[in-house]
Amino acid sequence: GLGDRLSSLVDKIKGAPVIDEKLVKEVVRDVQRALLEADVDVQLVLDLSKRIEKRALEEEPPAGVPKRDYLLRIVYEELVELLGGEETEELDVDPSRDVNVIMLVGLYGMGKTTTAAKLARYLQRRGFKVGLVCADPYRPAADEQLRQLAEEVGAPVHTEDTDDAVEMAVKGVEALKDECDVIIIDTAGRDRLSEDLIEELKEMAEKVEPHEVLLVLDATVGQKAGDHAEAFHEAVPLTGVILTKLDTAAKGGGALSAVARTGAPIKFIGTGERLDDLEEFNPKSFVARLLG
Amino acid sequence: VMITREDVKDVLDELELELISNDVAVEVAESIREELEQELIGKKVKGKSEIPKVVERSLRRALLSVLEPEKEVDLFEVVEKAREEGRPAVLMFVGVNGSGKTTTIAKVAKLLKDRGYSVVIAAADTFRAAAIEQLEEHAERLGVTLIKGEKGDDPAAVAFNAVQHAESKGKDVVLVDTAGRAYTDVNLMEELKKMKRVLEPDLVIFVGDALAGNDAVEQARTFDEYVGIDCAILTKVDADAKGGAVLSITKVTGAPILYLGVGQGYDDLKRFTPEWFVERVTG
Ligand SMILES: Nc1nc2c(ncn2[C@@H]2O[C@H](COP(=O)(O)OP(=O)(O)OP(=O)(O)O)[C@@H](O)[C@H]2O)c(=O)[nH]1
Ligand SMILES: Nc1nc2c(ncn2[C@@H]2O[C@H](COP(=O)(O)OP(=O)(O)OP(=O)(O)O)[C@@H](O)[C@H]2O)c(=O)[nH]1
Ligand SMILES: [Mg+2]
Ligand SMILES: [Mg+2]
Repeated sequence: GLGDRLSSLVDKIKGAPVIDEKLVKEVVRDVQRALLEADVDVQLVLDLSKRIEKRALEEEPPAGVPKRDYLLRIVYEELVELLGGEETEELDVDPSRDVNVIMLVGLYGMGKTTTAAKLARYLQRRGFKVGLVCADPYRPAADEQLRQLAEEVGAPVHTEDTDDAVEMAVKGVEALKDECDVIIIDTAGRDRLSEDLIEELKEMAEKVEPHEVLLVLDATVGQKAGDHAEAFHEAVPLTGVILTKLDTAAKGGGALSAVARTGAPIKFIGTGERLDDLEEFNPKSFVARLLG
Repeated sequence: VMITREDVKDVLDELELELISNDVAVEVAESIREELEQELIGKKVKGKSEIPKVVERSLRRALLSVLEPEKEVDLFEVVEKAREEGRPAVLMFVGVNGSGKTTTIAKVAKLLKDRGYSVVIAAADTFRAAAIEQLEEHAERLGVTLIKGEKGDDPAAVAFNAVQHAESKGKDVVLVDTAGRAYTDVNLMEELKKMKRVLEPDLVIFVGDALAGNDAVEQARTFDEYVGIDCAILTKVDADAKGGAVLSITKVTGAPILYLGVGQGYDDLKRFTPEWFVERVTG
């Protein structure tokens, strides 16, 4: 992977007093390729490259730190910085509130419905009483899918026989807010070009006043991740990202742009189809995996 | 005057990045760049000012040659051939989680039904929550037969039943829906391989997501390795997707892209043409 390529390159310069420009350019090219292969947005890769190159040429490794480690550290630091730092941001669920409302939004087939149930289990394990609301009137058997997952996780679920998504969300919260202290609303897939669906999302958020709006993003999404994330963010301010399907070989570089463009931190990753396959986000291991 | 490496280096670098920003996989963009380099360096032109036009023409040719692969597949021809042999055509739909297989099957069912063919759908995703119910709804709306089992049944057995049903009833086509799966899951890929062996389908159709970036290559390559992809359908093209996956998929498997999914409705399936992609990249 990139680690080995960087090691063999930097072995060449072990004797050098400062890191020479030609070698830095070589290293940066390797990093660029790794990031592009990981689906990081082209412009972001170019911006990052400039910063890494500048730091590599201007900075002196601290005494005793080998050049190789220092170059790698610069790359890691820049990427972790982009993700919002080493600390993972917590979910805004407060047990003292009457009810915490979480909305899951995102493109088609990203894993929203499955993640709703995973998140329910995660919160149940932390002592919360979680309810699930289906607010997807479009997808065939969307309500049935959420019902089956809710049963598996042992959470109350509310579905509404209507073609109005906002009504589904509002009535769902109404129905579950007394018995639950967290309500997770599963919405229909949509994209930034579907104006009425984006409007619908705005109206839904206005009515249910969510404490968390999480963008569910598939790790396989490529160069358009940033644009879509930005559009969702404009419609309803995002408070976080859940990056799914990291159990596959997809690197999830699109998430970097999603974070960079919206400021919404990655809070969880999905690592499989089972309801236990949800982990808290760890920026350092994500970056390590990104660089291969 | 002859084109030198220096003459084209910058424009080829730019081209490579342009392909990548269109979601063409890095290795595919690099390989196209190498082909162009080979073709262009040493080529004779009237003057240096000709170079941009020559590069563009070469790019178009390179893209078209990838997108018009050796293998030619026509859905209706495959169905007709099976009919002539007095048996139902079996089309198996495969791909990773959430790529749009089930929705695409509904669209293909409508396409075939509108052409006068009798269609059976096999609900061979026996794993995911409400996968069967999702197809039940589609089948009911479309007025086609659905052959299903119970959640947890052996997928190959359900699909096989559907084929037997189609044979006994003289139906023209069986569309087999399979569970989405990560190609990194060896057990699931082996299960798919077994299903292919049992069904002997006329076509294995890879359903890819146009929103996918580099992963499209690994998806196509691995599915091709395990079950062999005859052709592909790329979905969610309407979702502001670049569509570079068409190049990635065809380059690594030689399988042609037959259709593009351009929405969630039953008619949202349009015939893929190589020009469509070339225009997007060069237009
Ligand atoms: N391998 C893997 N599959 C996942 C993961 N999360 C979800 N899936 C699968 O992805 C597919 C789509 O999941 P859904 O939950 O239906 O996605 P969705 O975003 O609700 O889809 P729409 O509502 O149609 O937009 C299903 O097959 C899930 O089992 C994950 O982390 N890893
Ligand atoms: N906009 C758009 N959405 C699509 C298209 N094709 C499928 N979808 C949507 O993508 C989501 C997933 O579609 P499915 O057909 O359930 O995907 P799948 O591959 O069968 O999913 P799994 O069986 O869970 O692996 C649904 O919300 C579909 O409506 C398309 O061409 N355009
Ligand atoms: Mg859903
Ligand atoms: Mg399906």
